[in-house]
Amino acid sequence: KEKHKILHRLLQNSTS
Amino acid sequence: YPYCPYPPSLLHIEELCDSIVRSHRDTSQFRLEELQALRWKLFSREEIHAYQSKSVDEMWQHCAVRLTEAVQYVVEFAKRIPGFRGLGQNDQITLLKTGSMEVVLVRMSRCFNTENSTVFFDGKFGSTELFKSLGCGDLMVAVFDFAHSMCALRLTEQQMALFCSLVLINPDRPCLEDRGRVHRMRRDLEVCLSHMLHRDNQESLQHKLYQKVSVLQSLCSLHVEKLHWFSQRYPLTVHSVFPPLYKELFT
Repeated sequence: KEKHKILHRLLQNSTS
Repeated sequence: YPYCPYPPSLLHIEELCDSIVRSHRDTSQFRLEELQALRWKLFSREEIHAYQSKSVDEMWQHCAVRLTEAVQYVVEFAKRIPGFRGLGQNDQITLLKTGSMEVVLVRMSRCFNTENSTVFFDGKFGSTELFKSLGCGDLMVAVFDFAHSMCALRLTEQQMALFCSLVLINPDRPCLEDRGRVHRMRRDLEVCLSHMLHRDNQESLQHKLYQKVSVLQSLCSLHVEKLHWFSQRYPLTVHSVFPPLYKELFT
């Protein structure tokens, strides 16, 4: 999970 | 989503098509009309010289930032593909790690002017000479050739949208946990593409599009190969100044 921190965050953000 | 019957109903196909087209339109970095209007805004000799005078690591960093921006739009596109957010996080990441660069390359053909072989970059159009200081001329030529061949297909924005979703939703990617679910999504997208091409009376495009998939994969391997070469020469640049998302995806 740590390895893809930014991707995780981008995926969790709701679509704007 | 996973409970949709197969074959999907015409209504479901049309709704899925509309949804993919909308997602593509809403997450495109540049609008087609905007690109068309800027088509002849070329870099001057001096500007080209300035790019060519950058050091290898400066230019790599610059391009890594631009590429990362393009990838972020692809992530948004993925999130809006019906069913994508229902996949586990691991599978969402797997599909993006292997497919986001491929989609960037497909989308790049929208930013390409075949009349003078230039691409929209940093607000103007430039040819491969702009990227000379990267030190990977073969990759740039291959990417430009690919853009040329994509443009030759003259896809509509709707066809482009569908093709991008097919590139991303690929059940053959290694390390997928729920391959069956990705496979079901892919199957419905394929039905959508066939439906769209049939409607447009352009069925011959289907085979040509599937042929592009292997070219995309070889371009992405070449990119990773070049990055490996670069990171051995400039490990500190990659480590300290490259965008974190770029590193997560490609290193």
